[in-house]
Amino acid sequence: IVQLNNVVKEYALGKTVVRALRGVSLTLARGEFIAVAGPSGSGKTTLLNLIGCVDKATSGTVTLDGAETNTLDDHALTELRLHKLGFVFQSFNLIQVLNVYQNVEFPILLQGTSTGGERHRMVEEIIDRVGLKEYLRHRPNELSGGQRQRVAIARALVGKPMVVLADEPTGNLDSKTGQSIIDLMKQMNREEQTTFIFSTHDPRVMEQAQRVIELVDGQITANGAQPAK
Amino acid sequence: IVQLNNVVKEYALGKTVVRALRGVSLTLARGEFIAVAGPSGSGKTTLLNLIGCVDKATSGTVTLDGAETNTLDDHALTELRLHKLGFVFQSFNLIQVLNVYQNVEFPILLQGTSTGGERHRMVEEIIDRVGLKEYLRHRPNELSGGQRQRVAIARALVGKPMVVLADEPTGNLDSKTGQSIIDLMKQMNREEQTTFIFSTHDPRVMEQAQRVIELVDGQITANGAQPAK
Ligand SMILES: Nc1ncnc2c1ncn2[C@@H]1O[C@H](COP(=O)(O)OP(=O)(O)OP(=O)(O)O)[C@@H](O)[C@H]1O
Ligand SMILES: Nc1ncnc2c1ncn2[C@@H]1O[C@H](COP(=O)(O)OP(=O)(O)OP(=O)(O)O)[C@@H](O)[C@H]1O
Ligand SMILES: [Mg+2]
Ligand SMILES: [Mg+2]
Repeated sequence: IVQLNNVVKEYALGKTVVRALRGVSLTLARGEFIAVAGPSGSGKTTLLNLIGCVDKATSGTVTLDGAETNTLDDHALTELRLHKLGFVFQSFNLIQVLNVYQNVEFPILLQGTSTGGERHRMVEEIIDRVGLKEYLRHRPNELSGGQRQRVAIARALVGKPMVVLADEPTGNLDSKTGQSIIDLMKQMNREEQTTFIFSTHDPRVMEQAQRVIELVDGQITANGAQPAK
Repeated sequence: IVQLNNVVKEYALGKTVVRALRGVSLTLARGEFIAVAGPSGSGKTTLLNLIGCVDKATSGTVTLDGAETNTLDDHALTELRLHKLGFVFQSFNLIQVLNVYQNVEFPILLQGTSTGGERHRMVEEIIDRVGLKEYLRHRPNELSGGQRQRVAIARALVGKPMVVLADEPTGNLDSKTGQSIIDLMKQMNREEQTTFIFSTHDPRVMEQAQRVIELVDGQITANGAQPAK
């Protein structure tokens, strides 16, 4: 469902070129639950941004559900992101003027494929699952760091997308809260065949992944399988 | 050097009141290296913000280096923050229009107590210690999450403040990078008697603290001592 073929990503800064990805090739099947691990600055966010159509590769191809993303115009990319992907950003990217409920409702409101009643049920259910039912009316600046992270998670999951990209989704969460998030995601993986790709440093996330892909200096150095627990 | 006496912090949201701290009392001596641990939403950031004079208590007293912070006007609070404190914010709070070098130089530039040559040496040294010497000219939006976190750390440490408050300073860092940061901070603790207070979920930080204070629902539930490693 996700395929990368010799992907390179370079950032140009004046005379300097930073090579964040140096020829990455990767194939993921539907329903996989994988972790991408690596040191700070190794290219994890860059990789997720390319899969998630938030950025474009310098060279190489990214294919998502059969569509090669380089060949899509902005409108088609936006549609792909909206209907097939959920993204938990490393810096959360919540909308500051919307409260928790409105932030989580936003993607399914844009999709336009559910009634008001259906949306209400979906939003309230996912917010309860991430432990924030008492914070519905809070705005992002009236929440703790870990609470904001969970709003970002709820927003990424609410529409039950085909693929979820989660960039360090547990970094601000204590052990118990982090585990309840992983449990929620594992359930979606089982019941909906949602593909999950995590960028992570968290050993708890790695342990529960089917496979850990190691990234060092923009290159994949290990692409191992391990049994899920 | 830091003393809290029955501190309460309430946030008012329309009709709702959120009690983030519910009567916290705490005494810390100079040179301590302590961790504050607790679930997401338990009050850790709130506690650090009060000690760091970034916010004010609803009731109770906070005393920092002998000065009761409620009695200080804004100018005196700013001076206290500038000259005695270093703060690593959970969301980093980097200045987007400044590059890495300029962000780190900023606090000691404001202090006005060192020459240009002294500042240059201090800034370059601390940036090297956090592993970012090749990123001096990058702006925050040209850095990875963990790289931004390390800029925030460098900025908090550059002026060798009396007290450093670090709110989840390793959340975005891989194990090796995180350990090198902890080592840097332990060295300052030993050599300069810098007091370090961490908010953290990271077991590696807790293990290396002299004491772990547990916070649950705005109250201290454990205030234990443990030997440092
Ligand atoms: N500005 C604010 N307005 C209203 N409520 C707030 C505000 N800041 C924090 N809170 C609430 O106060 C409580 C404590 O927040 P705090 O940020 O101190 O928690 P924390 O322990 O740092 O959590 P985390 O580990 O998720 O960062 C939370 O319930 C939070 O929703
Ligand atoms: N917009 C940008 N402009 C220039 N360089 C960038 C940009 N974004 C990332 N980089 C650089 O590309 C490299 C990879 O960045 P990336 O954000 O993918 O790393 P990461 O593995 O997610 O790190 P972390 O674990 O710290 O989040 C880093 O060296 C970073 O400085
Ligand atoms: Mg990243
Ligand atoms: Mg916090």
